[in-house]
Amino acid sequence: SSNQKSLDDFFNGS
Amino acid sequence: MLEARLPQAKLLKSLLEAIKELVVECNFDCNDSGIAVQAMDSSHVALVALLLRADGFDPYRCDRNLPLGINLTSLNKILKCAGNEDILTIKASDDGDVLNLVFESKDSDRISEYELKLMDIDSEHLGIPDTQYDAVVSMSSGEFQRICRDLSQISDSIVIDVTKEGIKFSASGEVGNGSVTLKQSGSVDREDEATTIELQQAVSLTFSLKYFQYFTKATPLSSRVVLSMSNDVPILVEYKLDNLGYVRYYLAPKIGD
Repeated sequence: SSNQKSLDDFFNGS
Repeated sequence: MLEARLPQAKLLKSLLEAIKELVVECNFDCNDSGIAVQAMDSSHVALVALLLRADGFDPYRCDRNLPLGINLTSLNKILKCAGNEDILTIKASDDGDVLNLVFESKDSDRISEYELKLMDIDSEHLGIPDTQYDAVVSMSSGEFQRICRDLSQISDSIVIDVTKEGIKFSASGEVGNGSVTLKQSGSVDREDEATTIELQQAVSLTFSLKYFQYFTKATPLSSRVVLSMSNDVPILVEYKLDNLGYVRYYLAPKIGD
């Protein structure tokens, strides 16, 4: 199985 | 204040179908250029970005930034009261706490008016960088929907491999495995069915199929879908709306074994 990444790891919050 | 009129309520109904599986409540950010939504699902794995440009409405008026906090389940209940072919007008005042929705039958002999209670929603806005993707695939949205549905029989994950020959979707599970390959085509007769690939570099990515199935709820909005991918970054799945804007979805990849 593989690990689901989170969008927070790629996009910057504001 | 906001006032925006759409010739067919069906469009807003379809837009709602396209996002309500992912998001329960969100701000519709209205300003003079149009209406935008950006919202993540609760697990922060997927994001939907919606843009409806002002010139897609007739008329459209919004003189200042107005965030309309909307519970999509509630909006869905009210939109069920609209006929697909009804003319739809939405209105909100600057300091109001309701959204007015007016549904007008085409021959104007039936007018229904509803008020939806608005809510305060603290939304975090993500900065999505402009990205040059390694592979951009344009294909039939119906075909993409079918592939997601078919491969969900096999697994809850889907692997997408793009090379210059084509795009391959594959799944592997307890019952066995399956794959669908679309060659760069090809179907000159039917432009809507063609698959086109712009490739800088081959990509191979794994995603949760559950989210793709949510995204394909947007299929009625466009005959085409564009998949933009680079290795190890979120995929962009875009449905363009004729003369109006777009629905874009971002989905973080699965990584590792």
